[in-house]
Amino acid sequence: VLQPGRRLDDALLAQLEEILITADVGVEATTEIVQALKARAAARGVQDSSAVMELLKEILKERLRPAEGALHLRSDGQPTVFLILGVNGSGKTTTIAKLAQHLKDDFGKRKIIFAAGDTFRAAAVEQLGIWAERVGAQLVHHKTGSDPSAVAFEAVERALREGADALFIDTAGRLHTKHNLMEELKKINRVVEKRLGRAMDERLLILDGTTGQNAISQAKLFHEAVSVTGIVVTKLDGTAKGGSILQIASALKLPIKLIGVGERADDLREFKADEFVEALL
Amino acid sequence: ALTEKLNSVLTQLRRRGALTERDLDEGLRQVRLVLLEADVHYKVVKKFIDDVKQKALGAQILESLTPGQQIVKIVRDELVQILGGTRADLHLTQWPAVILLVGLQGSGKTTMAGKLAKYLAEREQKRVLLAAADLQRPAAIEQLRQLGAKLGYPVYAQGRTPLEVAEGALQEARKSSFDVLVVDTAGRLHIDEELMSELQEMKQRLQPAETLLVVDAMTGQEAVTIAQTFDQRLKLTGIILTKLDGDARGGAALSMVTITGRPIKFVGVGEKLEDLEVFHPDRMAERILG
Ligand SMILES: Nc1nc2c(ncn2[C@@H]2O[C@H](COP(=O)(O)OP(=O)(O)OP(=O)(O)O)[C@@H](O)[C@H]2O)c(=O)[nH]1
Ligand SMILES: Nc1nc2c(ncn2[C@@H]2O[C@H](COP(=O)(O)OP(=O)(O)OP(=O)(O)O)[C@@H](O)[C@H]2O)c(=O)[nH]1
Ligand SMILES: [Mg+2]
Ligand SMILES: [Mg+2]
Repeated sequence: VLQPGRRLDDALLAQLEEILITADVGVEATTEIVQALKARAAARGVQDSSAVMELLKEILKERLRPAEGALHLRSDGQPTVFLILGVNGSGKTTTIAKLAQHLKDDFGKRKIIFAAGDTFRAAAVEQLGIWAERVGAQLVHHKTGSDPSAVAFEAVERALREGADALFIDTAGRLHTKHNLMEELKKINRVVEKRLGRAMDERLLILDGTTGQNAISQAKLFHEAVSVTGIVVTKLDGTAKGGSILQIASALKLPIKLIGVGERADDLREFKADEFVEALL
Repeated sequence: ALTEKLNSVLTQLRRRGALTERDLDEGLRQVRLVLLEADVHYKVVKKFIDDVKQKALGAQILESLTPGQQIVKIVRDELVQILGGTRADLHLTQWPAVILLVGLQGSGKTTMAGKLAKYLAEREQKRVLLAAADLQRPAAIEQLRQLGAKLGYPVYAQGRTPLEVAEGALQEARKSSFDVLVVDTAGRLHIDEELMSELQEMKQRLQPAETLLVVDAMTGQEAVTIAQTFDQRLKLTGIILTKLDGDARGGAALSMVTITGRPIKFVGVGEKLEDLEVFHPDRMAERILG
């Protein structure tokens, strides 16, 4: 991507800036990273473009490695409870199916329940129902228009009563700027916590990988509302690089647990900082 | 806001009258940052700034404005000019007029199909048929069926492939004298060769009056590649920007219009079927400039 043998000059830095910005890293984070790169290159006497590129990778990997994080799966016989949240169309419902498949295949979790907490959107319950069938999970649902907290509550009761391994609570897509919808999400969180007598094991923000700088606003507001435990970045099988996670990782310290790379139940990958950086550049 | 930012930056250059090239470079450096933060594509920003600079240097500047205000005015006018350049109404020239909705996964196509149907039926007294040509997403047909039922419009969903559904719907539209056929398609990646070819085939067979790319307003830098690819493969007639009821600045709008020259025709401003608005270039310009 950079011709080897070029020297570290302003033109080269501008080219690196373009690579980062077009990867959705954002202006502020890019400026910071390029400054760090200049300083480190100077300190080590690095001049050649391919060496500079390696240095940039090193800096980006350092920033992202702390963001790696595994799912918190319980081993005490209690169901691991997941709240799945995010803006409209980000991939929440599909990611639930992927997570369930992942838990079955890689952790031997057999008994899984899905709570149809999207009681608003057309065919949201049916969509989750089809996924439940495909991955062998049980569905808890009420009719459209009912209170999502009530669905979540019933699902928790059932998960506890039946000794389920995991419970996934699907929620309706909501823009983080809509106060009443954010209050609804907080209520679901409170109702479930109260019934469990503890916080949910995972409150995962599902972030669409094609999103630009708005991802940062989303992460910030959803985190303020329900204290997000991790992020899943979806649709990285496309051409978007998801660079906004650099800013999210450094500013909010939220772990990136997994990435979505397709529309099937097995299209889920662990987030690996090194792989992510190689793909970004 | 941009004006305050520019005024503070240009405070040292408080001269009245014509903008100097130095004022302009300083001010445009700020504008560049604002546009990049708004998700406008890197290369589009570069071109935009160069074009604005040319215009500004040759322009008649209003004596009553500060240098900051002058720059903002030139920038805003240029943005509105680009965004609103082509006329943006629907050209439903044939009968039945086919509207084909395309785009990436989750951008808002199915919801938009319902919104457009409602808009055309209520505002223009059209008889609208909806076609559920997404056979791949779980309950996609059911989703459009429920929207259709809510509106009281029929939804055609017969066929074992998306092409069969689309062609069957067109035949039905002709046979039963519908004015408009709105075809919902499955979300797909612009790099998915098979699915993009399927769409090309569908366009070929339907000969739509409108081929509209439905794009999420929060889309980042990739908006250029997405729009360009869909346009090159299908020849779009317009773009629809969704989820503008959020706080995404929507710089993707400037990127896509600049690169493809296709107009933005409508915007989605909510989840309900009435949450559809005609595109306003001046409002979009304000939003992008923050
Ligand atoms: N290519 C690709 N598509 C994805 C991925 N994850 C989800 N999708 C698709 O994105 C679209 C939206 O997914 P959903 O799971 O319905 O998203 P959601 O967040 O539940 O949507 P709402 O409930 O309406 O807010 C569907 O077409 C999915 O197949 C991914 O990792 N890659
Ligand atoms: N807030 C808001 N939500 C919207 C808007 N348009 C669509 N949505 C929501 O975005 C989500 C995705 O909408 P869909 O219509 O299912 O998107 P799609 O493009 O058909 O998705 P695929 O068929 O999976 O590609 C749903 O939750 C919609 O309610 C909008 O303008 N504003
Ligand atoms: Mg959903
Ligand atoms: Mg759809």
